[in-house]
Amino acid sequence: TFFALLLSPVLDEATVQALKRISQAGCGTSMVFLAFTVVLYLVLRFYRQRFKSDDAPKIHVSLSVSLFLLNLLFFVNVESHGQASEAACWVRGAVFHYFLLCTFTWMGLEAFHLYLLVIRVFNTYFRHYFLRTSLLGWGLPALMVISTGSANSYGRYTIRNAKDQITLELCWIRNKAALYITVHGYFLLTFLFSAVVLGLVAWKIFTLPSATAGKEHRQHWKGVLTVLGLSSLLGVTWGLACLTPLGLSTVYIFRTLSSLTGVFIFCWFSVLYFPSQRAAPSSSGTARADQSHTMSHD
Amino acid sequence: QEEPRRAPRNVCGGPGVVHDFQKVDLHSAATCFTKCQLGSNACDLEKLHRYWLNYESFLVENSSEKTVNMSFVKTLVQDFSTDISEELHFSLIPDEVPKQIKKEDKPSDRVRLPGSLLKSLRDKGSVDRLAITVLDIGPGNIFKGPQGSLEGGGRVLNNRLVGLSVGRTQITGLSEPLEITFSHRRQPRNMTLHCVFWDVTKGPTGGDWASEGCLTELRGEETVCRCNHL
Repeated sequence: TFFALLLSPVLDEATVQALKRISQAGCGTSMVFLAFTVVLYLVLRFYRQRFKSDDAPKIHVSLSVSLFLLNLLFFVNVESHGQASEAACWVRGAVFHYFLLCTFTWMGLEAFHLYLLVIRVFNTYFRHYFLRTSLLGWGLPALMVISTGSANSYGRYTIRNAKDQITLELCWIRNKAALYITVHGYFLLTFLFSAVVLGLVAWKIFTLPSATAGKEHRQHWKGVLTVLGLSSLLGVTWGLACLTPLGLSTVYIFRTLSSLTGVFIFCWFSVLYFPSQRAAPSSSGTARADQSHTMSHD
Repeated sequence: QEEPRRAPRNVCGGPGVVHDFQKVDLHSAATCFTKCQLGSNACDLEKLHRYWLNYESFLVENSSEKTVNMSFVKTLVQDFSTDISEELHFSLIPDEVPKQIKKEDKPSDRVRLPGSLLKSLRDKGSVDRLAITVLDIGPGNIFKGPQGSLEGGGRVLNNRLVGLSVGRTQITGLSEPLEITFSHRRQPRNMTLHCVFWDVTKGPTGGDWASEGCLTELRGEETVCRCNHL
């Protein structure tokens, strides 16, 4: 057997603590705003009949619910790791994994829905569309968690610092192969799909002839904001994780943007459904898309 | 009669597996440590990893040499009695062939084999063979793990490997760990060291570094690796 010492870069204590605080602050803020999103949806659904038949807000809310529960479990997992027994840790790791996969899946479904609205446009009516979407959004992660659990992959997971001391201990996937396939691989698939759809949508937004002559500059900025809003909805900010090996600044950017996803979703939801009810329906690219979607379903 | 000339072959990437461990063959195989850089020559990493792993087996099974002293590899091959119950200590000083030392001697780089390890071999016979190798793997891709870079952007410290082979049996689940001490410069705060072994069951190119069963004790200018297996 050959033995050796591996020299690997690690984050120092101060950086780890700073990143931990950013994550906790971001996830906490996200949870509040995601709760607002769900409440807002329920209020709008109560007052406006259209919300009951419209699938787009239902998908946004499903993503919000899964992200809210993911953030909640992150807090539980990080704060109370030491008290959990082996069995409890196994369950906690599985539930945490489940909501992470639900979040990825709903981000992918957001991308698919956007594809139907903006790229495909015609013949987008499917019977029991939201029911099927929900089965996929909540069911596929469950299947993956069951198969990961049957391989006994959940348990205590530790992250160490430069002095080999434990900086973070949580209930998570211990088996590296399972982690790579069901988290990294699955995220990469949904991320690539979302990125392609977002690219096509961005191309449509910026190349379609505008009906608002003389307001090109304003339209351009609206287009940019629309693409940014959609990016957070499709989880593109999470893709910054791929850039984290480039340096500490990308780690900070990734942590900040990904933990604030809930805030961005709330902003998007508010902008999309509040003004679009009052202002002219063609005020933005997505408002147009939303309307066409509603019509196709009607 | 003139010795038939050997056809030149691409040792690093050519077909077939080289299993000759004469000095000239070791030299040829060692040229791949520098030749097999990322994106340069096409090298058959799996074949090259297997070559050096087989070299360890060759040392304990067939080698007639007691020591090998080449610039890139230093080896000690030693028979020992399985009747002894004391632990064995060897020096691993860079640029020197490993040699047995007393317990009290504490060279900067050393290995300690526990008595229980030797005792566990008693059933196989009264005498067994031990090979200790220090290998300089150079700057290339060999023994660097998949994609030429180790998980998390790590690298092998000083490109230095210590090979330990005892007898012909696999040794796992030791109650008392073997101990390898590596000396080195003090590392920057944002870097850490992990004790690892080459696990042939991992990775697409005939192995990858793994740390299962090995504990790392960081001590500033030296690191102690305690592993429960060979």
